[in-house]
Amino acid sequence: MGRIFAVTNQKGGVGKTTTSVNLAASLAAAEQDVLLVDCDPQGNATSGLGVEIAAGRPTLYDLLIGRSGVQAAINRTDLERLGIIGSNVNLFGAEVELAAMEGREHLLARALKPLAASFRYIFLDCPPSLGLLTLNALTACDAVIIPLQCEYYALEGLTQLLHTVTRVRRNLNPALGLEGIVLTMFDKRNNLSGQVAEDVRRHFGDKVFKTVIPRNVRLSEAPSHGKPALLYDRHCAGSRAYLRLARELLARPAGP
Amino acid sequence: MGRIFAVTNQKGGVGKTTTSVNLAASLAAAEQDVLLVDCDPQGNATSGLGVEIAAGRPTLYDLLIGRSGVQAAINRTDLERLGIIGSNVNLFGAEVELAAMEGREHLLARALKPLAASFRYIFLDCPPSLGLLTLNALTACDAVIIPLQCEYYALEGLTQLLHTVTRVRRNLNPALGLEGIVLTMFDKRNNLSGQVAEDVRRHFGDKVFKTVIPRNVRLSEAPSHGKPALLYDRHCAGSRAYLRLARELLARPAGP
Ligand SMILES: Nc1ncnc2c1ncn2[C@@H]1O[C@H](COP(=O)(O)OP(=O)(O)OP(=O)(O)O)[C@@H](O)[C@H]1O
Ligand SMILES: Nc1ncnc2c1ncn2[C@@H]1O[C@H](COP(=O)(O)OP(=O)(O)OP(=O)(O)O)[C@@H](O)[C@H]1O
Ligand SMILES: [Mg+2]
Ligand SMILES: [Mg+2]
Repeated sequence: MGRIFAVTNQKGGVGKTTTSVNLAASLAAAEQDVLLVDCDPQGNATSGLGVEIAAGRPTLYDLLIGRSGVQAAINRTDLERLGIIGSNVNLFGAEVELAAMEGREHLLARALKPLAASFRYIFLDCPPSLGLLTLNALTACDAVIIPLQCEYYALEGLTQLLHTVTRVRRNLNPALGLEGIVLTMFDKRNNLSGQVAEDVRRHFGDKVFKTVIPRNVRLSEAPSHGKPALLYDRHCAGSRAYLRLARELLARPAGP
Repeated sequence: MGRIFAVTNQKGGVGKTTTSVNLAASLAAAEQDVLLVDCDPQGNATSGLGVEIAAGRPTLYDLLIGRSGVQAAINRTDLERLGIIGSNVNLFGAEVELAAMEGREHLLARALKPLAASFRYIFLDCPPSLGLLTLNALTACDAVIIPLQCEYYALEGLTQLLHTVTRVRRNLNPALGLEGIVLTMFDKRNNLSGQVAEDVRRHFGDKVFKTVIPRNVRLSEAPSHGKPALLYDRHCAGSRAYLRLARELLARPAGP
């Protein structure tokens, strides 16, 4: 049975897309069947994997409003075992339109249901907000993965995010768990990174992944080449960290 | 007559709050009367200035739903000539409530009208989305200031943002201008920063502020002390850059 993870944090720029793309790619490289769903109207995960969605081809928007079946919405990527349901700008106004639909928070969960047995892992890359797209991801997933930038503002937002997770567990998705917090953009040259990391480990203990993602410029260069880091520069610190994170996830028992 | 600027970019983590807080603080230090409005439910601008909003005191949310007058919602800061209308978590979820109100995109413009003559500059710090809170800011302001992180994903989102600005100018705020693009987190050690900066200057010419904000860890440390950079470490590269940006803005004619 596949596991569905929402990669979420309403704080902007903390590494949600970078984590979704590179964790999904690392697991696909480790012979797992993986699907990435770009739930962000910015479409960064889609372009980060070099996927161009031709006019007329379905995107997540088409899937959510019921205009396309889920199989038709899956695009190939440079990695054989990694597929993506992409997004583009037509998802921008969707929240208003989806809000008027029946079962509006369950649209994504329903759309992904037929895929439950075909992928070992499904990752949902969320936008920086707690709106309807993120609620759909939280309702569709088994657990959340929270990328946390080692900076002050990012730490501040964590409480609000955990409140939202609790609310969704109570009202929409009783099985919703916390898979873990991933520390990102860790810079060993500055004290702030160390202080934030220590703070988070003290509060969340083993809910924090052991693997820490360092700040590494190769991670921010890779998307401009439309490649995950492991296809852009396999030996850089960023690629190696995401491969370690993938191994850490693989070593966990296969779900509840 | 005061100028109202919306500091906006739907891409997350590009330096909207850091620019709003430090540009506002630098102008206040230069003897200008400045108001900062925290339009982001994360409330980062509010905590970045060390402002605690006591229970029962009005926030932006109270102002938008008409429960408070604008004067009562202004908080003092460590800088005598800088005031802030703060936000907290009660602004999360407001978008749904505001969407049902009459003239929903004009709520902020109406609320700020009484202040037109009392501040030389008003800055609206926007959340990382193009939802109703950002639309309110784009409708209330004279022009937008766009912080742009010198990275690939941030560059990708610029076209969508400019489309939105054009749409708001056509339908909601005919006077809406582009005050300028501010290059942020510029790291001279990596090529990507240089390439992005060159690209943006080629396309946007003098719409790009001459002042470039360098990546500087002191800027990310200051908010954990509840202070703008110029009160935390006046001589660091970050403070000096924002003081230069303030001077660049002051040198411009006082607006239409
Ligand atoms: N470990 C890292 N080292 C260096 N740069 C990174 C790292 N992780 C992410 N980045 C870069 O930082 C920026 C923000 O990361 P990313 O876009 O993945 O965050 P996000 O949380 O998905 O943002 P948004 O909130 O807009 O969706 C991007 O330009 C990305 O390339
Ligand atoms: N020039 C800089 N040098 C180093 N760090 C910076 C700089 N500018 C901002 N930061 C840090 O980067 C992070 C993102 O910046 P900030 O929160 O201001 O962006 P934002 O666009 O307001 O984010 P959001 O999209 O969540 O509102 C913060 O932790 C901030 O302290
Ligand atoms: Mg993202
Ligand atoms: Mg902000």
